[in-house]
Amino acid sequence: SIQNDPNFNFNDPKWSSMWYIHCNDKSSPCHNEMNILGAWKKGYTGKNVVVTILDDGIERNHPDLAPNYDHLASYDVNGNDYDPTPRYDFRNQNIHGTRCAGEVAAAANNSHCIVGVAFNAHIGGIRMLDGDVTDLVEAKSLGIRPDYIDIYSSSWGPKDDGRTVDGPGPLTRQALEQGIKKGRKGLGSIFVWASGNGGRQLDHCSCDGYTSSIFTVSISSTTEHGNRPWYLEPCSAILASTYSRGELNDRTIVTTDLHQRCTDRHTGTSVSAPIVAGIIALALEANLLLTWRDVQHLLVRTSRPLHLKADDWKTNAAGLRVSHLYGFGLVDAEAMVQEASKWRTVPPQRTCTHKPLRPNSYIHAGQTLNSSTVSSGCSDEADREVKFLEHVVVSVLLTHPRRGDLEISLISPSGTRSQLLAKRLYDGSNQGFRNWEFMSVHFWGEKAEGSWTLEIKDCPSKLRNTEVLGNLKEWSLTLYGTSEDPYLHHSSSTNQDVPGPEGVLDEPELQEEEEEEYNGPCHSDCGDQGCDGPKAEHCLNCAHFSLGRPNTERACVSHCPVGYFGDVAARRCKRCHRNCERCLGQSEAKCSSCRRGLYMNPLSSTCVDTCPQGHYGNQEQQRCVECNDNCKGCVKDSDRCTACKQGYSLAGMTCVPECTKGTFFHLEEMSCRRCHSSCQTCTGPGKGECIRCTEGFLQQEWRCVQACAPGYYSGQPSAGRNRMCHRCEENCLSCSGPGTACLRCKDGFSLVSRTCVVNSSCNNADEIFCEMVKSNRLCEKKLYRQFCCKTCLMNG
Amino acid sequence: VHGRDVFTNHWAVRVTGGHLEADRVAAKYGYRNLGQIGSLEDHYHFHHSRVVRRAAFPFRGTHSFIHMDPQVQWVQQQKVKTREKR
Repeated sequence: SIQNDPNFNFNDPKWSSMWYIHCNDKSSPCHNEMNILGAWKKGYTGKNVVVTILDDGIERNHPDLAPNYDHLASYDVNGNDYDPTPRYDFRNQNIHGTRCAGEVAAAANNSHCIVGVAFNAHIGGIRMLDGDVTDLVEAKSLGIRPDYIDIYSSSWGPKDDGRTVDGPGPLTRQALEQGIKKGRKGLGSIFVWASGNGGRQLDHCSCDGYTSSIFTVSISSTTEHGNRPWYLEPCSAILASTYSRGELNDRTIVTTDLHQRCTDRHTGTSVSAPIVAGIIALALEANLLLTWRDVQHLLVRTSRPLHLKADDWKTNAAGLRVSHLYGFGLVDAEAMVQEASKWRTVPPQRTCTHKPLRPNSYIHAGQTLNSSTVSSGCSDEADREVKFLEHVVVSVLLTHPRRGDLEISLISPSGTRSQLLAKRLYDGSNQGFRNWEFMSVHFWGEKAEGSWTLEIKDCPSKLRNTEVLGNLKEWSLTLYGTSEDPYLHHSSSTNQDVPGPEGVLDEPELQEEEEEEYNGPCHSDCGDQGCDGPKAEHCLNCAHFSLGRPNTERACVSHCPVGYFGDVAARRCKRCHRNCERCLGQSEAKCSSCRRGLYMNPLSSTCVDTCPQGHYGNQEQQRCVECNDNCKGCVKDSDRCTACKQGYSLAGMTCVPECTKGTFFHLEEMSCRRCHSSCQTCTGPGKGECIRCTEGFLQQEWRCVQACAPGYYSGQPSAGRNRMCHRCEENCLSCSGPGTACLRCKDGFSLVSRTCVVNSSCNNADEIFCEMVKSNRLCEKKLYRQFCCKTCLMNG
Repeated sequence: VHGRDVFTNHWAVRVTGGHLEADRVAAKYGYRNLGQIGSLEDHYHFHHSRVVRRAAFPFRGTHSFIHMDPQVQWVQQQKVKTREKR
């Protein structure tokens, strides 16, 4: 119904506050340029795409998250168990993951809170920040079920204090590479990262190794009015940007919050990463086969500068506008799904690494040091040749007395300048940079070949001994990209041009008599009638087959080339059907292999561009291969399912048995197991893992109970849902409903006007005196009320 | 302590030969094998309950001999990283 309904009008209470998705608030300017609604109208809402949030946990029973919650995309690394529920504490510090999750996939039209960008996606959480965060914890978190989870969204990183230079450890780097290589069954996991909130500390996200990784999609923020948010830090690795909360009087971003609530306090680049994770989920629904690089190409091609204000917008040599603050601009969900739906995977990634340069040059205070190298784009090595650039990485080894005084730029052969590092006032470290990798996306689409110049400026900010010099010991350049134009296929597809059937040769005609008689040897393919020259074109008849057009070059061949078959009787090469690459005859059913882009259909022995249901097109074998037994439809691999047979349902790209009511799917055993008797549906065997309750039970948190426990009250039944036990207000042991409806308080608290107040804050001066005050109706006086709080305010 | 390393009682260990081999190596030096580290093959998460949970220096003891075990390619005692939510 989403596709048909031109006006979205969800019943979610905060839907009207979601200014960054739709504009129904006439009094404020419209800012729906991220075109999320446009993507929904095309029918993309994230179905069957799996997203997980790496953070401090996810409140999986939040009414706005529960419908889309996916326990298979969740884990608790801190607690080493399967439940990612945050740790509740009085400081309420574990709110972050739940807030991010809501932005991605809060359920729509469920009368709760908001609507997620991909409100039909599967959402999970990996609880990994609420404890000792180590290299191992991060690596473990980034490698949870890589074949099931499509997108990992992270809104955290090293300190944004303007002096920390830190990034992923060895294990985490391996986990990122593994995810890229093997995740999503070889398509590559998608890692989305918040670029950083160190703007006020003059931080620079090139000092954050997660943002600077080529494997992560680094996302920044802009304010409602397209200004730079106070917290935003620049860098050359930022790929794109989304709206977030910025200036004081800006409209806020509403999302789900801990304790089953909503909040409008979520801000920073933590808002932006989940929004892009949601938009990528929409794109994946439009095209499940997108690789991790396809996604980055799509973001580069569809993001737009619009009204985003920055003084460093530039157009690179490939005609792409880019900024250190916003990358290629504001994301555009509609364009993403539009492009994704017809996207042809970009050519394989090529990596062209250059030998390190060792200039060993001093860096003088107040001066600029340049070091250049000429790159051929590895044109001499076929499998490493880079002609069209994607990411460029510069690894730098330098010493310097005050690292914050350095400004580093890279200039490409096309003259594009990308600032790899800006001055940072607060970084007084004398550690220099030790093979630190700076990454830039600003050269995307440019040519690789030519002279690259690294420029290092030393701008002393504070008094420092300028006698002590910095030294650029070593630097190396690594170019990532493709050897062919990645968008070549995006023009009308150029089929392999194979000459048409009219090229078939008639009976060999007698050649005009040559002026001069040729008496030399004939070509080995000539027949018994001899030849009038040494080549195969000079034969008077052929020993095996003839090939070519009647009145142009005709040649004798020993066997027929691709696209032809040999007609032995006629001794001619005849053209195959246009769909065949090789064949045994001219009809379509005589193909023995198919032209590129087509697949052999085993059911009809013909070459087709779309395989029949229950098959997928195997590129390497160029034939339709049967999906595995549970799949009704699959893509690119027999177990990468897009639809399931009767009795199975899709979870990610896997068909899992549809468990009947009262059972749940146990992933490890790959079977349906019984729920607890109180659960009608559940995520596990325990009584605390119910999703819906058996008739006659009430839902309390994640359990089903016959009667609400102390501290809860039973809510009104609503159509199609279990009756809920809602929590009474704090410190209340029993109540008749929400808000101030308490009937009995906890020890140490008194019931005052149906609410519980701590005893120390409300008591009486003197009982008898206060009884008098009350009987003389003096309680209206504030002074008396203060002396006789209990008597005056007590019920009755 | 800002800027100082904080060592935990968790290790990342690279052991070939499968998880049974990893279990054997772990038991041999008093560790508990908490399983493979995500999708990193041959990389296991070891925990040593008798090593202090947080220390400013790597703790030496019989468990350190794991470095010499021929089955063990690589060992990394885990340090706490300061990570901020954005």
